[in-house]
Amino acid sequence: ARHGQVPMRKRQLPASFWEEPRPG
Amino acid sequence: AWQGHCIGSTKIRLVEFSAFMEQQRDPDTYNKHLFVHIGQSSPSYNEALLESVDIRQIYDKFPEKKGGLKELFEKGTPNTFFLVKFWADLSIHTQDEAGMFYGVTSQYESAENMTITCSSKVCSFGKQVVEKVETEYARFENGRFLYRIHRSPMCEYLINFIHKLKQLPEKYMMNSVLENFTILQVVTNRDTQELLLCVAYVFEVSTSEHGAQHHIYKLVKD
Repeated sequence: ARHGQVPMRKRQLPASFWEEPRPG
Repeated sequence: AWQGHCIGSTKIRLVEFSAFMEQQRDPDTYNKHLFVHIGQSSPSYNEALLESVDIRQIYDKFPEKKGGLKELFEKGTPNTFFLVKFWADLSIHTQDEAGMFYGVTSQYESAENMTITCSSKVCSFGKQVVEKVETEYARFENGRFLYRIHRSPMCEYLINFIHKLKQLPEKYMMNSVLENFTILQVVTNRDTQELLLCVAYVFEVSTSEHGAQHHIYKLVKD
């Protein structure tokens, strides 16, 4: 990340945020 | 029935949102490709309650000055703010751009007859680079008021952005670029200036063979 932004991976986000849903 | 299960406040609900490209092959044949899509035409109790994300985790991904996400959240009512993580489908390869149309269709419904203003801000590194503002009037249909922004042309900035993104050879490179690309949509009642809905969009590229995917979260301040 530039401009001093914290990478998304280092933020407090639900585990599902990184799991692409499987259709059906 | 749908509150807490999908994108919607007490005043208005998102029914559909899609960004697409469409090419006319001949007078009767269109090829349509959806980059992203949300369909909420018939949500129910059966769908899981939305998970929450602390809005402070994403403040810097969106405009932070006057009228920014923080100010909107502090002025707005709870249950009006949502986050969508899109896995966009960029798995389309076109030989030529002739007859190509890039568009966005969104539809909302409400029990109230209003005139709504929809602002869409495209942001890079949290800073707004382009904004589109659209006004939509209600159409009474099947006992509720519908607001349909149909086939709104995608701005040049977004079309160029998609083209450049697709030229990257690896998905991790696309995701690296998308890390700093966001869109903020704000729906307000034009006449009262009441904030009706605020949706923050963040993106990755889909690895699925089944098209675009998404997760929806409600934005809260714990």
